Amino acid sequence: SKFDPSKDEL
Amino acid sequence: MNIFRLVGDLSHLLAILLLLWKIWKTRSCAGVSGKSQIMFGLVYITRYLDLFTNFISIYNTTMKAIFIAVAIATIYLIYFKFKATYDSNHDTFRMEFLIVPVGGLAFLVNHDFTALEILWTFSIYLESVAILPQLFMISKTGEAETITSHYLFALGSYRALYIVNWVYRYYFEGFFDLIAIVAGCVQTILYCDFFYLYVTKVMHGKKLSLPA
Repeated sequence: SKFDPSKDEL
Repeated sequence: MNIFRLVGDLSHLLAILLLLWKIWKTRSCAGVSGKSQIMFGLVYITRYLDLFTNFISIYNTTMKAIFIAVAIATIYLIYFKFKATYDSNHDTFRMEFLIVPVGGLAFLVNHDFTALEILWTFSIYLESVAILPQLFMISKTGEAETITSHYLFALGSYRALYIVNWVYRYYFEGFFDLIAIVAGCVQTILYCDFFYLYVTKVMHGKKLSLPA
């Protein structure tokens, strides 16, 4: 799946 | 990773460790809302399911694992080990009043209609209101212990720093996530009244107590 920047936030 | 997010994450970590340490050290969870802690546990578990599906970084994985572990440990101390000290008479906020509407909203307003994405959205919405039982409990008893105040201040600081992080990411990375931003702002607003009391009372060495 594509990289989702919001998911690297905790 | 920018400095605001890093300091925000560390503030978040400090908050949950502080609460766990306070309960362990005093052998008591008096004044702590078990319901808020159950909802935070639910927040971490539903948000960090991606631990099993994709790897982002060692930092990311470690922090997620710590948050889940500390949340479960805190819930265990409140509802099992130090249950006798749990102030359930004052922890009367009804969790379903938050969980049901938040679950419905996660189904309706999300980025992608998949199980993982809906659970992620649910956790974002739930986190924004999970502190309400704790604030409600303080308003009922009219006071909070100093360490509980520090816990709330560290937790609120984490939220405020995340807003700065989003402004930074918008300007320097052109990235923004509306769901996270709106829910994050709602959450931060909930802390404002508490921040005011913290600055005017606790920082001047007084216990946090509400005007009669």
